[in-house]
Amino acid sequence: ITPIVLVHGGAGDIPEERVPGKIRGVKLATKLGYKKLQETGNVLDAVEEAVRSMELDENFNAGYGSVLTTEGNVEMEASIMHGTTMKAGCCSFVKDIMHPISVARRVMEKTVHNYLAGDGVMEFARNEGFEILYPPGQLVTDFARQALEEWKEAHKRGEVGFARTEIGAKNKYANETETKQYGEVG
Amino acid sequence: TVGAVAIDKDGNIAVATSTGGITGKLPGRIGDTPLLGSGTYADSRFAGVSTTGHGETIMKAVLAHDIVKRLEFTSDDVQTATEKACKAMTDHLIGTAGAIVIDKKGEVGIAFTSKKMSWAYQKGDKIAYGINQGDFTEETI
Repeated sequence: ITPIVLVHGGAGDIPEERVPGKIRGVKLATKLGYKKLQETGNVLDAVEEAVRSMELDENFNAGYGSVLTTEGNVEMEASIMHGTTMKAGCCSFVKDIMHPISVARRVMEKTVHNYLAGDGVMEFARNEGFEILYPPGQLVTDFARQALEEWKEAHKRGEVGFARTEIGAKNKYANETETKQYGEVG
Repeated sequence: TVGAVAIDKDGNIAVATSTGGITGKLPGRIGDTPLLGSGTYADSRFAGVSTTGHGETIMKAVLAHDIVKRLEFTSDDVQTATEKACKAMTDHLIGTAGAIVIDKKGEVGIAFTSKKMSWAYQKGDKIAYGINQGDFTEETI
């Protein structure tokens, strides 16, 4: 089998001005992941490296550049899985940590559980030596802040919600009836 | 959301997915990304999958697991299985999403029902990438 590293940088109604950054970012992530695979021979290292690259890049909705909650905060999630051992690690409500994917991997490797969230995952991350960025809010970008403001305005007008499936009922393949996106979907 | 799938020369597959979620989500909302079978799934006997798109829809379709099971129980190749799973999800639940897949033979599947999905892969000294439906650009490193 010829080794491969394949990445995605998110799906949705991506504005044209965001396209060049996305393309640059996914190509870089692929190269870094592939290089890591060559260096260590470990597929977990490869996928973690590729994702870490995109978590650092504000062009992507992960790590630095994550979209915001209604309260203007970043709450991140991640998961990692090895298909041969079937071991997995997952995390939610990760705050002020640059690389949630590395937290997920640590959950997989250092606990008997698959999934940690909330206060528990933050305490775990702290105990594992992950840097908790201080002051809070350092992962918030201007783009994410602007997207939330646009979302709030549209929400007031009743134009957005979480019921995209209902609003876009005529839409089978993301054509003109799809609702406008603010920032990015998950 | 961002994601990665890798396979080594021995057929070991791993998957990773990370996200900030969806703009304007309520505090405490969980999406598909950390849910095994929805945002991430790997089984080296069949394939590894990372998904992205409308999380509430992907969760209900259990999209990543659906793709792996299609490869287990049908004769579809990886691209066909990926396209069919994404299409079936959107046909039934309307919401849109995409998936990247590497199967046990090292073949790649890339499909999305959303307008765009940025993707790239490296195989040997070649990098392929795209973002719009039908895009495929290949470069030699």
